[in-house]
Order: sequence, then C-alpha cells, then structure tokens
Amino acid sequence: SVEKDVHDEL
Amino acid sequence: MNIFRLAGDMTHLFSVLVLLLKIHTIKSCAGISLKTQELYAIVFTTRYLDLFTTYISLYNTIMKLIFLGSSISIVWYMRHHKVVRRSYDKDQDTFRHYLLMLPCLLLALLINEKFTFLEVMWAFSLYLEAVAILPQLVLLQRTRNIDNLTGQYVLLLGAYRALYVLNWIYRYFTEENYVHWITWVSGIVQTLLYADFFYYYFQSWKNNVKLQLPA
Repeated sequence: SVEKDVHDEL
Repeated sequence: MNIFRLAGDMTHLFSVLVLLLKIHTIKSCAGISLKTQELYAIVFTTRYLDLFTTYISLYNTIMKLIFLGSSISIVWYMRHHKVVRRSYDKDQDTFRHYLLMLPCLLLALLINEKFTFLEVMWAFSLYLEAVAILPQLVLLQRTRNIDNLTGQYVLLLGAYRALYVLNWIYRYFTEENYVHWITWVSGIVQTLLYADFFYYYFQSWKNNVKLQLPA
C-alpha cells in the first residue's frame, strides 16, 4: 500500500 | 496517531526543552555530551530530508522542524556560546563518535527498505540514533555528581524510545501492512542501551539519594 512506503513517524 | 506515539513525541519534546532550559537559564551544559548532541544533529538532518519531498501532516512538519532546529542550536550553544561553552566537560567527553558513523553508513547501504538516496539516509539515521546516546552514557558514568536536569534529560529520552516501542506494537496489531523491521530492531537496540541507566535512576529515586552511576 502507499502508506507502507511513507515514513510517518519522527 | 495513537496515545503511545503522541506520548513518545511529547517526552522527546520535553527532553529537548529540559536541555534548552538548562542551557538558556542556567547557562550551563555541564554533564551534557557534545558528541551525542552532534550525532543527534546528524541523525535529524539525514532523517528529515523527506521534509522537502513528502508532506505527511502539519504536526509532522512542525515536529521535524523543532527537532532539527533544537538539535542544531544545542550544538551551536555548546561549541560557540561564550558562557555556555565554558561549562562543557571537554576532557571527560572523549568518545570517538565519528567512528560510529562509518559502520552505520555501511549498514544503511546494505540494509534499507529501498536502495534510494532518501531511504539509505533514513536507514543511516535510524542506525546512528540507536548508538548516539553512547557518548552521553559514558560521560554520565564519568561525572561524579549528575545534576537533576541532566538525569531528567536522559530519563525523558529513554522514555521516548520505550513509548515508541509500545507504539509499534500497537500499530502492528491495529494496522494492516504495518511492518518496519529496520525501525523496530534499531529502536529496540536503542531502548536497551538505556536499561542500565534506568535501573540506577530508579534506585536513586526510590532511595531518595543523588544519582550516581558506578564507575
């Protein structure tokens, strides 16, 4: 999925 | 965003505030490792390169800017501020921190989620963050009297890491396709490095005595 590729943590 | 993640980010933010408070109001950086602070500045600079390519949320952007700005300004204060730099324990802070960077870079080139510049830098920042606290822990061990602010700074940093581990466990069970092995393993290694410090911190707190680490 798209979300898996995005680092949304800091 | 779950409660563990938010609490983790907030303890991270508080740790930085405690350090800035010490530097700004007491004009002292005694007991703080410049080596660790330099590593953090490198960690956040290499990790947040995606600031220019990916928009996640306003929260995400603001926090990234805070961690970037604060880590760089702390290094600046410790190196160049005419009063603050005098309190730096230069002779005790001897960890050869640059030697940590090469293995982290090699590991990032070998193990990453994708072989792109941003992803290799992201992995590098995770590996480097895992070991960035080492100079600080060594300095604490050498410093006889650890002041409250320094103790609280390290405690908050450790709490931030521990809360992130809880956040990953929570996300793993509640989100589909949420698997980040590199982040998890380096994050757990990092958290374990604090375990020893935690032990002595709580002992001294329980016994109501000043924190002193064994030599």
